[in-house]
Amino acid sequence: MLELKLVKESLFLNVLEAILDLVAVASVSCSSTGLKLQAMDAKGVAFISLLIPAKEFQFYHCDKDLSMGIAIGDMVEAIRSADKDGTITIKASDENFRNITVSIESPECNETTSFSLLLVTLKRFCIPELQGLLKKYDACVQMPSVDFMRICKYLSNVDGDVDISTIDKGIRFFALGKCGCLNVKYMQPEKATDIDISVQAPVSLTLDLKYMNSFAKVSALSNQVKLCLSKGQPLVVQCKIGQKTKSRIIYLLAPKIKG
Amino acid sequence: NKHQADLEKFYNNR
Repeated sequence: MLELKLVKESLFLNVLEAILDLVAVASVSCSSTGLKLQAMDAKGVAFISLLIPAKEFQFYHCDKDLSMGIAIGDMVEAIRSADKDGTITIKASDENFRNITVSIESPECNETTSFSLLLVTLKRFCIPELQGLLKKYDACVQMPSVDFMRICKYLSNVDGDVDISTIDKGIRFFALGKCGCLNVKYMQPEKATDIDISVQAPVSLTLDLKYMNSFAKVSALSNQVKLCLSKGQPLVVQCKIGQKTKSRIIYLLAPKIKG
Repeated sequence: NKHQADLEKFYNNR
């Protein structure tokens, strides 16, 4: 049996809302240690992995490992329309593992709404363990998420792809569109502690700006975001969710090739 | 420009 409880205005719901841009259904696995959500966009080029340890919830109980396909679009819709500041409880039982129950209790505990959400069938994703992938990158950029968001928004003034390349002591974002091109150089400052650009080898990746903008939305839930790039490898975007938490979200995005 | 491959194909073909 699974039971987890969270306050409605929590980051969890904000994260779910933010990833709805990319996916409507997700595979959610729960164990005694926490919750893991994985989802792939329809084209198969962007992958999301979200990890929330058990202790981040107001209450968490899972006595048997569970894996379920959840239509997060429907779930968010139902939660959004319930009491604004309520407490959300999600339950799944072993006896009837075709749906989950989501209840929302008002802050005064005088009103409880609940709905039953049918689980969906999802195939397993064949993506390797992410922690291993993160050790091998040619360049990593740790930056404030507001900077990342601003740069993505600026680049969106042209509709197309973005080239991210390493340059001396920094990184360059370049976007080419029908009306012209945009260029952003982001350098390692001498004194800032919240920017860390490390380059082991030169690298340049072409990426779809539409996805970058979606990633930027979620990174706004955290102060810092980290981009990892390697030649011919998917871009990795990762950030912790909230302050003093071990919850984290990782994105993979397949690069583009010329042609 | 086209995507290199979908992610599952990419990792499985390595």
